[in-house]
Amino acid sequence: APEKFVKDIDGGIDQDIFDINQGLGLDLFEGDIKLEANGK
Amino acid sequence: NSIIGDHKRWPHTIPYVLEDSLEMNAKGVILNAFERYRLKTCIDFKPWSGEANYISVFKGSGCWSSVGNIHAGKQELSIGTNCDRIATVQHEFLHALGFWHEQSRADRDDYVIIVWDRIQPGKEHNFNIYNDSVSDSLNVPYDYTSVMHYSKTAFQNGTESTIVTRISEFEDVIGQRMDFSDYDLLKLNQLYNCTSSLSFMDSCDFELENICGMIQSSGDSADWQRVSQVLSGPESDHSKMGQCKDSGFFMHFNTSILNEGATAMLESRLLYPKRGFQCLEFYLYNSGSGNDQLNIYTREYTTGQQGGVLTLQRQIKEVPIGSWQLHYVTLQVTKKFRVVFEGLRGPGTSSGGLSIDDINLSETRCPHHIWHIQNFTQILGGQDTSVYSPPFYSSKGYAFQIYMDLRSSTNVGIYFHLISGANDDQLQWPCPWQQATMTLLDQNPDIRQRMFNQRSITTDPTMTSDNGSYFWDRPSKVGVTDVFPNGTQFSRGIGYGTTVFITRERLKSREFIKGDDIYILLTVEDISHLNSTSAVPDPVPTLAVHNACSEVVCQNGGICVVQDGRAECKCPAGEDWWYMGKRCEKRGSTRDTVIIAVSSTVTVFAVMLIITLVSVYCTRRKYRKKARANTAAMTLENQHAF
Repeated sequence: APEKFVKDIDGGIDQDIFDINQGLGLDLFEGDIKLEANGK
Repeated sequence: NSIIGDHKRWPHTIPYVLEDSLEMNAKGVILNAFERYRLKTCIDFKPWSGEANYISVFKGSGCWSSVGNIHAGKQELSIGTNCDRIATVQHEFLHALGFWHEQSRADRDDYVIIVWDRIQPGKEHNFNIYNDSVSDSLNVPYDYTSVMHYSKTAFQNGTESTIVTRISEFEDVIGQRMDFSDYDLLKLNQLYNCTSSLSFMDSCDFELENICGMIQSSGDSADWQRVSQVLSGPESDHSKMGQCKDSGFFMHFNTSILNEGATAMLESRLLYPKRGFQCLEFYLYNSGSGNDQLNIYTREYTTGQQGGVLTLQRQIKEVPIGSWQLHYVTLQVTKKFRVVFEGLRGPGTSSGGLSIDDINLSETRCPHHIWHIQNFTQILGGQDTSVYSPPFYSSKGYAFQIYMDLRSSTNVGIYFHLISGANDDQLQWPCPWQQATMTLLDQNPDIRQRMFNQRSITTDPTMTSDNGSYFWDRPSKVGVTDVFPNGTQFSRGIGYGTTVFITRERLKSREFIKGDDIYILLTVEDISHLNSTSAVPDPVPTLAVHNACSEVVCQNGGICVVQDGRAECKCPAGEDWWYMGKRCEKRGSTRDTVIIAVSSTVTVFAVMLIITLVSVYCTRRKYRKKARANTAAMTLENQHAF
């Protein structure tokens, strides 16, 4: 099956959670943790 | 490692809302992730119905969650673009349940080396350690296989690993996004005091002599025997595949010594269903006659039926000779029951019989189809190899095929193709909202210890290809022609999937390949009912729910639910605040209540005081008048006297 007959949802890259978030310009705590409003 | 503090825990049943913003595929994946929790832990999920705290899953930017129950009322968890993978959802919900990342635990330096100069400047804070006054590893060893562990490439500034495992064999193990590890489950079940799960029922590999409490029926002509091998096959059991000497048992129905029509029934212990639907899974081996068959019954106990009601659920005929084969049987039992395996001796000669092993029963949905690939290591080792599955039909009638791409030296890809089928004239095109879930089965005998590798894709009827045609249109219109091995011509649409389904390294791990066989489990189901904002012309029961709510707009984050056929808004609430009113338009809080209570009290007091003062004044005035009148009368008497 040539590439033109398939569509890759991952674009050929096995992106981990922190890669996805970094790619979006997010700077979350430890990559994917949303801190509470008071910073705890 | 878990966040310390009981106030951070959720109740065992977590209320949730799947917000409309979520992608359709993500909604289906989230529900599948919930099923994993139900199978392996005591954590359950229910649609939010007004509880004080709930998890609102929405499509934000990226994949993220808070850690633990933060008692915010509505607690957000984002499943954004590219986050719609089951292990990612499991990961984010583990955060919400109170877990940090594995490599941030207090003792992590004993197990991994953080290479600080390979980390992007300013990103070092992502590798913080939390000491044991903040986080608790729950007395469970460091877990390289945790779904909560970063991979070796996390926040790297070049190409070299930022996390180096002290045991090098684990370097490519860290960062798995397949499923809960055994230790993930141990910690979660410990933290939430789980002693059982919602959907697991039984697992039996026949290693113990008590054969998991199964019983031989008395009303049949033969018995099943617990053996470790049969001369005519199988040479070993399926659980251990003969790797452990003096162990590895299975149950065998020897048809070589029986006449045609002889039966042997093996009944499970009593089982108590909770959900009303079950999936029975087992491996079957035939070394007897091609006409021997296995019948699966349930014996359901209803009031007044002492011996139970025996119902035939599946007849398995023409079992291939000479290999273990995986079988699934869907059950729908609502009362106390047993599962019954009946071996039936058929006509023809037999030098062996039927064997069963590795039984699992759970209250989950069975996969719709099984793609069994034999001699897999040879295929995997071949050059430029790719394999297509046989054609299958979805429950709606769409024909499809799976393509496994083995051409890469590092990764294995998997794709879903619609193909032309017998029902195409009656089906809706472009194909709307069918979710295809492709699972590589971990063949561990116990379903609770399996790590599935799963990906799902969903057919979006509005999606277009580069040439402008609808991607999921009829394959005979947009596909290419190919020929099945039997010579039948057909059309195949463009495949949709991933080149990075699993790495070759991981594929060779665990029990994905067992006896040189792999299984790809396939389910294609209609998820139109999850598309709550668009009316789908499909008579599913949930349609009425959506129609009733279609004209109701709830304000302030309220959600519309249907109760007794009427649409109602369930309003969000926190510990000390809430929304109320028909459309959640009014806000309330405990502060407001206090103010109302105090002002009411003061008002009542003031009114009472005024009434009292007026009463006293009037009474005094009245008596003064009376007293004055008496005085005047006395004076007159005196005047008369003088």
